[in-house]
Amino acid sequence: QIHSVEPEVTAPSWEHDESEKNQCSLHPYTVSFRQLGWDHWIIAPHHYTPNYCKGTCPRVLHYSLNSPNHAIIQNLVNELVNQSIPQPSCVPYKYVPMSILLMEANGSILYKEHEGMVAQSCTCR
Amino acid sequence: EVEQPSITFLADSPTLPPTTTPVMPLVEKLLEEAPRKEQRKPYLQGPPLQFMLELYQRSADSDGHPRENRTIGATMVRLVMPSTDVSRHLRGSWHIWTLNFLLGRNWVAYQLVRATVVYRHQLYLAHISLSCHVEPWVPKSPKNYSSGRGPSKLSLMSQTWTEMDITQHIQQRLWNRKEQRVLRLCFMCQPQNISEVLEFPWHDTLSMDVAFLLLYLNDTHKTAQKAELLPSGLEELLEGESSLASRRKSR
Repeated sequence: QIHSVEPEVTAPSWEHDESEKNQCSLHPYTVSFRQLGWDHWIIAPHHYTPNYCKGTCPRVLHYSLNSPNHAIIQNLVNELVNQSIPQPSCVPYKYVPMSILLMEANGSILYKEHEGMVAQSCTCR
Repeated sequence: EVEQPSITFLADSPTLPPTTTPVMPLVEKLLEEAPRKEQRKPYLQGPPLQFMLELYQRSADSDGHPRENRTIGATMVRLVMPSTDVSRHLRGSWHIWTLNFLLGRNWVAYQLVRATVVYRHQLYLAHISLSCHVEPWVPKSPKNYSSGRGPSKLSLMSQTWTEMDITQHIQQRLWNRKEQRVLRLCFMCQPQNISEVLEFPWHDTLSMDVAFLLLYLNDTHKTAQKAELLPSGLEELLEGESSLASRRKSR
């Protein structure tokens, strides 16, 4: 098993830097509700910052990625047993809620704190 | 253009019933569920909107992040306007409007934290000054209702508005009913000068923004949270786009 991770550990420094740059991480992203075509019924806020996760998942899933055991095993299966089993994907780990004020079709006005609207960190799973 | 889902898709989803009718186009769904663009103006004006905007600003920042120190006490606040079927009658010097608020169905998943009615306690109609208050309408036994805490001046808005707690009334009489629930309130006004009663053209003067209802709610279980992650129109949109994408892919 040690043998399978050795190439990454001993990779040249420039290659190492490059893989770290593309590594799974959180990227900020803001979109307006006008762009989404929902501005006629969402009163506030005007902008939405969902963010997104992008990047490659490393073969060695370090602790800060908060990957579950399953992802670690799936990585090993991909590496050692069956390459048709995909590597874990870079996806959001923690979310924070977002308050939305909107008008309903019947004329009611609704304030609601919606869970899971904004990605705050990423994981490989 | 609408296509039948591919055979592969149906085989992958054994619980999905086979469809014989075309899938409703996305735009048509949105037109049914979401408010139309021209609906915005009539509702997005006046004290109800002002109240909710102030509530929003106290509870969340400009990016929509809920404030740590928010005092709202619930995750959801629904402002309900009275329906248009207003009945009026005169009792002595009192002008009484009966306002109906449709509370809807399927509220089992929500816990009612608080309910208040916000109303104008002073009206100036046709140059006549009126003092007003609100009472829940109760058939036959008008003294038996319990309206919870009494009226209090509403600091959020102008001095002519008052907020009254009616949580107990709604919980005891309406909340656990399965059928369509209608909250009926009597909005009662009396001219400050009683001699003006007969001259007052009160039949035509009440606009719908003299009172509105506020329901402070919490989701009670996870399935409710799941169902309410996004407003229904947004869910429709996402579902529609997802099925469009899968159809494009299968093509």
